Amino acid sequence: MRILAVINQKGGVGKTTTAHNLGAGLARQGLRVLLVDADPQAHLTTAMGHNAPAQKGPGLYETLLDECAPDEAVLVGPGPHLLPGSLALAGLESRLAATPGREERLRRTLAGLSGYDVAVIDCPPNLGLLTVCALCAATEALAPMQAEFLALASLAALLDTLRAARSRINPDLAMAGILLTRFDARRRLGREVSARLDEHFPGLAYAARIHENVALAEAPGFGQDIFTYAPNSRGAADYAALAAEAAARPPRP
Amino acid sequence: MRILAVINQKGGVGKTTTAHNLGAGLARQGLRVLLVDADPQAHLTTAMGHNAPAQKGPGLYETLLDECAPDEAVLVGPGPHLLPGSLALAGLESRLAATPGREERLRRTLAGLSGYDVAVIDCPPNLGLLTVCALCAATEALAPMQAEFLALASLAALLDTLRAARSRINPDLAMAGILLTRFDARRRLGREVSARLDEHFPGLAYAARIHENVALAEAPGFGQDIFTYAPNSRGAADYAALAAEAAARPPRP
Ligand SMILES: Nc1ncnc2c1ncn2[C@@H]1O[C@H](COP(=O)(O)OP(=O)(O)OP(=O)(O)O)[C@@H](O)[C@H]1O
Ligand SMILES: Nc1ncnc2c1ncn2[C@@H]1O[C@H](COP(=O)(O)OP(=O)(O)OP(=O)(O)O)[C@@H](O)[C@H]1O
Ligand SMILES: [Mg+2]
Ligand SMILES: [Mg+2]
Repeated sequence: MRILAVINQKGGVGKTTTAHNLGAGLARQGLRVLLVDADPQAHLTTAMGHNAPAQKGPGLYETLLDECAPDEAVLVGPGPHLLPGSLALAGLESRLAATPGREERLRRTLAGLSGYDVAVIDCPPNLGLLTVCALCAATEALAPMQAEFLALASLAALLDTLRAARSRINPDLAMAGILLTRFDARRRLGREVSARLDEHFPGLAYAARIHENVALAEAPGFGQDIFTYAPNSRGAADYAALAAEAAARPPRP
Repeated sequence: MRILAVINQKGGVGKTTTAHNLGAGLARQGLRVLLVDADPQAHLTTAMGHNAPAQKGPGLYETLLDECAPDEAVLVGPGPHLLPGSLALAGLESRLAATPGREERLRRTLAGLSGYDVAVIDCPPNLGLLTVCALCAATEALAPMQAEFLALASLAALLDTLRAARSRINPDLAMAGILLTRFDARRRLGREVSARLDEHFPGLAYAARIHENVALAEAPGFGQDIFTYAPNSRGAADYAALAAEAAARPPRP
């Protein structure tokens, strides 16, 4: 199973929007997809139409503490399946503070699931235990980023984190790529940041870019992915292009 | 000294942009302003032109551990002064994990500083120790939010956190207000979210709104606030209006 960790410690760059719609796009290509909501804010769970705070059954949190089997926590549906997030995840770091090998728990949870071609993990905007678990479990990392100045500042730190993860906890971790999000080609700032990205990190950015498109911000309010909510929108076209590129593109070491 | 904590656990909503430009706007009104960068990503420090990873001197982190006096760590300048952030802040929570009263440390640091009319604290996108310290130290909370669906989902959790902070660690904490950011009046989604906000939380939103304006995203690349970088921009007008409203508006309990 290919496992993509969608990561960026910078907030609001489109991690959740990407996990949701890339997952849906890959499912539309016929792949069997599992989405994993590793964020205590549980926005992916909400965006998929599951009322996260009201979420009564077990989820990712319970599987990480071995309180239930992974397949008991998975929510199935016509599109991607979901291992839901919950507020309880915020307490994971202190619950497992004294537990050796805690960063391996998500890898073990996913190893206990079969029948999927790809898993996509949505991470919180920090480099805490949940993100470390995702990097330990993943075969590759995908980093959405906005084409703005502060995003470049974060990128250097993010790439350091990936290198550290590779050397310490997961030698097989590859860089799937950097995805420009909320892109506005009319802005000079966007074009400059994109050019600087290609100059410093050649070949790392996906050819596909996700343009700013309000339909992507509206869809979560209806609990739908972009292909269901607005199939003719630019957001749907962009995420379809990303899904095709991600499915075909081999992760680079 | 009035102390505003700029908070929202949702990422990328404009906390740093608001702390920077509201601080600059208040300084332009003649107030003596101290900015506090309580985010390990240190984006406020970077946006103010201090090369954060290269930051050699002591900063907020050292003052919180009593390793230096607060006034030794403050960077002075023509506009707001700055208590800089640094990557070391990421380790604060585990450094102080066994320390009683750790949430009071920022309050004590700020109590050790005189000569300011107002302090503005930039918080990270989570509700961990640094945010708790800010809520303990603050006289009021200011919550920037985008007029989008997932932002409303976060708001309920944020207001719960403020209520909990008031009852447990800071009975004097008032709600300065909710600030709509990256606002686009042409979008129906923006108008709907804004209307729902006024309906559920009457009087809590500032009249001033910060519209989407690329100058606000460009300014950090030059280490400048919006009034210096683009004094005739909409971003400058919006933050000037916010500064006037915030200076005049009494915090509501
Ligand atoms: N391409 C886009 N066009 C328009 N709106 C977008 C786009 N991508 C994301 N958004 C909206 O921007 C906001 C932030 O996106 P999202 O929540 O996916 O980011 P995130 O990185 O997961 O945030 P966090 O760091 O808080 O987890 C959301 O309201 C989302 O609906
Ligand atoms: N009104 C605006 N118009 C245009 N760009 C903006 C505006 N407000 C913020 N930005 C840009 O959006 C991005 C996110 O803003 P910012 O970093 O201030 O949010 P934040 O809440 O501090 O993020 P984090 O949760 O990561 O700390 C930045 O690149 C910033 O320059
Ligand atoms: Mg998210
Ligand atoms: Mg910030």
